Amino acid sequence: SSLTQVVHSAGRRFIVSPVPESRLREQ
Amino acid sequence: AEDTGVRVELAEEDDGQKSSIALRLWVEDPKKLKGKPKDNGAIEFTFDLEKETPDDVAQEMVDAGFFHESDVKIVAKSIRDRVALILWRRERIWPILQ
Repeated sequence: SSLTQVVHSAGRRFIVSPVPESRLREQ
Repeated sequence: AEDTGVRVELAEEDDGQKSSIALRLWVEDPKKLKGKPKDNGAIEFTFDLEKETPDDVAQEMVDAGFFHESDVKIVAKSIRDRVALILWRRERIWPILQ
């Protein structure tokens, strides 16, 4: 999906996606 | 495990056997970090429990621009704590399953 981004660093793949609201601690 | 402000969780069911496992990391409390993390969201990656160290992955995350160099130890510790829990659970549960 457009919200997911793939970043490679030193041969490792990182998949970045939004944190589900429910998992964010209230600030 | 100490609350580092960085949360690391399993991104998949652990079958107790695979050496490579998917983890998901995100910042729960940016105030606990020294540098300002890029607004990353959740970062999913594969970690080899036998061959890799949390410090390697933390440094790669800094190199990728996810975190500031000054936070590499906090990120490494967060990953290390989760990996230790995964290994501890495998040692306890695996013999029972067998």
